[in-house]
Amino acid sequence: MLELRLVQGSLLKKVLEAIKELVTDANFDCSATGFSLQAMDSSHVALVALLLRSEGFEHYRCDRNLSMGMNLNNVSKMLRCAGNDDIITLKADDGSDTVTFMFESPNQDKIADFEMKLMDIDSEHLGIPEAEYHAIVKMPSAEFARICKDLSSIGDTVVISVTKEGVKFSTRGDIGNANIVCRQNTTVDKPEEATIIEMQEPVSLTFALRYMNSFTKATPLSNTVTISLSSELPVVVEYKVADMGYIRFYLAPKIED
Amino acid sequence: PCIQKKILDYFCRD
Repeated sequence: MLELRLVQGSLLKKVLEAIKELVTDANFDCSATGFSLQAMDSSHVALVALLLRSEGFEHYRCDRNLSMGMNLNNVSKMLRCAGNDDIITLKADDGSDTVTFMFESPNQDKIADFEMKLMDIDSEHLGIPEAEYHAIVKMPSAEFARICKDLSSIGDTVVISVTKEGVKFSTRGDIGNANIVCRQNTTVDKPEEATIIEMQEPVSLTFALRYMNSFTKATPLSNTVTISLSSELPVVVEYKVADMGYIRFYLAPKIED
Repeated sequence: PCIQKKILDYFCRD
């Protein structure tokens, strides 16, 4: 028996909008720790890892570990029927091949349940090692989205370079090239407007902008984004999901032939 | 000429 009640249902709506472009089908895993998902895009270049900790739910019942295969486009269709202020409850019985999404309006005057068929998905679970990153950049998520969007009108790839001067996003294309430098800036009115750069050593990596732009679909989840870079690892682009968890996007770099 | 690396070049199956 599974029953997860999320008072801030809009978080789940935003989570689905954040990942459905990148991943078509995925297993949602339920355990005592929380509600999670790990999936790669169809070309195995990017990986998304979602965790919503059990403590973040108003009610969290998961009698045994459960993996539920879902088509994310269909989940998104179901969740779009929930109001932004609705409380969302996920329910599934043991051995059932369906999951039910229950939507309650804040004053309880409308209660809807949508039942969705589950699917069998063969997915590989990857071990993601704890790692030391050469540079970690925390910046406003809207700023990062703007940079990725702007650069993708010039080129297909972005070079992200972190030095003591700041973080530089560069691209080049047929019509020309572009460089955007963001310097550390902590003298702002609100902490979420700060750009904070922690650098152990300089790092410079090249990534496909198409994926970066896809990751920025998570922007509505959080005012800030954290970009962790290491020359030996995929970049991690992380958006917090309120105080209950995160979405982490991993993207393998492009390297010189 | 850049090669797009894959996630599986870095992370192993559990």
